[in-house]
Amino acid sequence: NDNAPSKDEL
Amino acid sequence: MTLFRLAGDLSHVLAILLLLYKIWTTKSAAGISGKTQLMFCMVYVTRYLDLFTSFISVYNSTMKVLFISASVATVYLIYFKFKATYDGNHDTFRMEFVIVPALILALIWNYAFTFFEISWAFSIFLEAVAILPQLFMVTKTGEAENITSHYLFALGSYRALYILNWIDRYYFEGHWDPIAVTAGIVQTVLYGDFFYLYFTRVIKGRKLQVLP
Repeated sequence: NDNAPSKDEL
Repeated sequence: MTLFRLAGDLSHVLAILLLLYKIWTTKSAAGISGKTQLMFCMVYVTRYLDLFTSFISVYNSTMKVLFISASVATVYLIYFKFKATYDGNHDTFRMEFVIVPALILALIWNYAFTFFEISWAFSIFLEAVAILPQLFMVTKTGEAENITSHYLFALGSYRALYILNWIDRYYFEGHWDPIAVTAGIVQTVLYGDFFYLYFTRVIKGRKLQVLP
């Protein structure tokens, strides 16, 4: 869902 | 990608390679907690489930593969190849005491009640406390080999650098990840005592000894 912060980190 | 995050990831890679180097060159897992390494395996597997579903960058995917494969290799070296040198008598921390609470917390605190998000939250919470068996073992044996101390320093620094990264991102991008930040702070604080010993002893060329 959109409120989940982006998982662009390891 | 902030400089802090790159430095953090490189510190993380350094730690993982330092550990593999230590075990492989000394052909011994002495002083290393197999339980911590088992839990790191769980951390990477449960966090990188999106390895094949979401592509962020070559860097991101490469690091995920590296972390998973290196942690599996480390567990293999400890529990199979150099099993005879594994110091099980000093690796007595009860893993269930951290795994179960991490799972319960992940069921309560997550960004969505989906398998992926619960698995991710579990991974974040578990990583925060996965080092406990290793720190416990160092206090139990009363000392750590120099290279093990450097491994722990690099590993502890990685998440500390991530905290600087999160401050940077909040300041410039205006958002932050409450679960990751909370767990990251706990994780870094747990290294507090070790960092003190590292800076007061190992840096000065003395062995890391936990004063009785």
